[in-house]
Amino acid sequence: IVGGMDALEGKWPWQVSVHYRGFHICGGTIIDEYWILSAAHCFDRDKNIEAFDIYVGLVDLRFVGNHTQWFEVNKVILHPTYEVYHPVGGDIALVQLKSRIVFSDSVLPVCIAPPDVNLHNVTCWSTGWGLISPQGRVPEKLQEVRVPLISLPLCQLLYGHPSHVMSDMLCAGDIWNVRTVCEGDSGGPLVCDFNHTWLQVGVVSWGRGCTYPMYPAVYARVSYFSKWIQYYREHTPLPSQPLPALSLMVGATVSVPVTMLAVLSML
Amino acid sequence: VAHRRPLSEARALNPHVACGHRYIQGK
Repeated sequence: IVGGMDALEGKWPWQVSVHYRGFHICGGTIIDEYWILSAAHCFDRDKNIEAFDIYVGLVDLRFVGNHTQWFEVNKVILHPTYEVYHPVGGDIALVQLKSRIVFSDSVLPVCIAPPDVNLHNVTCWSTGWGLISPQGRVPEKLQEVRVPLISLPLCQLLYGHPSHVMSDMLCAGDIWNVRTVCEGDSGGPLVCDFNHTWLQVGVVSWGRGCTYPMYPAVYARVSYFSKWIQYYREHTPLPSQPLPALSLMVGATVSVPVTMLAVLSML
Repeated sequence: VAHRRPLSEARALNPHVACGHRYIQGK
C-alpha cells in the first residue's frame, strides 16, 4: 500500500496473509470458515500447493499474535476465465483450507458483494502488506488506505483502450494523492462500508506501476464473480479430516517441540 | 516473516457469524 497507514488490530478481521515457501507473497480474505478469496495469479499453476501457508488474525508480519491462526491449503480453484480473454482477466481464486477457522473479535468473514451491488457514494478501503514505496520498502504492520472508485469508462480511457480494462475488473485509487495498492497487496481486498456492513467489491489484481498518477490500480470485480463464488462454496465437499489414529500421531509429533520450548523458557 | 505454527488461542464465537461486521468501529 502506498500512501497508507498502520492498521489497528481487529479493524480488518477478514485480512489474510498468503505465504509461499515461508514468505508473504499475497493477501486474501476470509469469506467463511473454510474458504479464502484471493487472486488467481497468486496461485499460478506451476506453484506447489503444499508450500502455501495461510495466516489469519495477523497484523504484524514479524510476530504471531494471540489471535493468529495458521492453515494449510486443501484445494485451490482458479476462475475458468483466468488469463483467457485478458492477460490478467478472471484473476480470482477460491482457496479451501484443510481445517476450519475459529472466529474471534480479530478473525471474521467479509461479505461478498452481490451481482447487483450499487457502488455509488460508498467509502472504500484497501489493505495489505505490499510495498509501501516503489523503491521496494516493505511494511511490518498491515497497511490501510482509503481509495475512491474510478468508473470503468474513465479507467479504460486512462489505460488507453477499452480492451485493457474489462468488465470483470474495477478500478480504484487516489490518483491526486498517490494512495493505492502495490506489489504484494495482490489478492487482498477492496472493501466498502454499506451501513456498517463491509462488502468486498474488489480483489487486488494489477496496475501499471504503483505511483504513476494516471494509472489507477485494477481489481477483480467481485460482484461479477459472486455467483461463481457461491456455487463452489456450496458444492465443494469439506476437506477430509485426519483419522483418529493419525491425529494422535500428529499430536505426539508436535508435543516434542512444545516441550523443548517449555524447557528452553525455563533456562 | 511469521513462522509456521498451528495455534488457535482465539476465543471461539458461533461459526455462523454474520459477515462484514467488526468489533471496533472507525470514526
